[in-house]
Amino acid sequence: MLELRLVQGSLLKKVLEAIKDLVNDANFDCSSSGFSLQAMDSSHVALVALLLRAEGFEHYRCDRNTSMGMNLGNMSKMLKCAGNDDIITIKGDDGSDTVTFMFESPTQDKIADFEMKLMDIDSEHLGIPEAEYQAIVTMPSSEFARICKDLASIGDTVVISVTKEGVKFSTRGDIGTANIVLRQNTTVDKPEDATVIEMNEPVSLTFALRYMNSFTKATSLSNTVKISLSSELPVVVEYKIAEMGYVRFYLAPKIEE
Amino acid sequence: SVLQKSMFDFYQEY
Repeated sequence: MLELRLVQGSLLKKVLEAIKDLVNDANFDCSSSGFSLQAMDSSHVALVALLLRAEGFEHYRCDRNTSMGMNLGNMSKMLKCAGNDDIITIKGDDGSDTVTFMFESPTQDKIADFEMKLMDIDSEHLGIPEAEYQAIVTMPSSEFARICKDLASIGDTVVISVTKEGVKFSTRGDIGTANIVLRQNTTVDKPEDATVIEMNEPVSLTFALRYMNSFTKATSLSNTVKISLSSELPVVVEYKIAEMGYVRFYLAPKIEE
Repeated sequence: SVLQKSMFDFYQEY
């Protein structure tokens, strides 16, 4: 039996909106430590890893490790029926082929149950070891979304280069080229407005903008985004979920041959 | 030409 009560139900709604276009079906894994998911897009170019720690739930009961296969489009349809202020409880019984989402209004005057069919999903699970990155850029998530959107109107790929000068986002397309350089800026009123560049070595990598733009659907989850780059690894684009965990997107680079 | 790498080029399945 599992019962996970999330007072800030809007977080789960936002998580689904952030990942449902990238991944169709996924197994949600529930253990004593938390509620998590790892899934790749259909072309295996991108991967999403979600963690919602048990401590972030008001009530968290998970008697044994469980994996629940869900169609994220259908899950999103159900969660859209929850109000933004609603408390969401996820309930499941051992061996059941359904999961129940319960939505409670903050004043407890409206309570709704939505039962969704589970599915058997044969998904590959990748081992992602901790890694040292050549450069880590932390910046306002809205600024990153703006840059990805702007560059996608010019070209299909973005080159992200980190040097001691700053971080440069470049693209080229039929109509011309674009370069956007951000310098480290920590003299801001609010810490979430800062751009922080930690660089061990200069690095330059090329990525498909279509995926980057998909990742920015997580923008509402966090004021900041952390971009970790290494020449031998996929980029990691991480949105922290306040006090609870994170959504991390991994994207394999394009390589010149 | 530009080659799009996949997740399997970097990480092992388990």
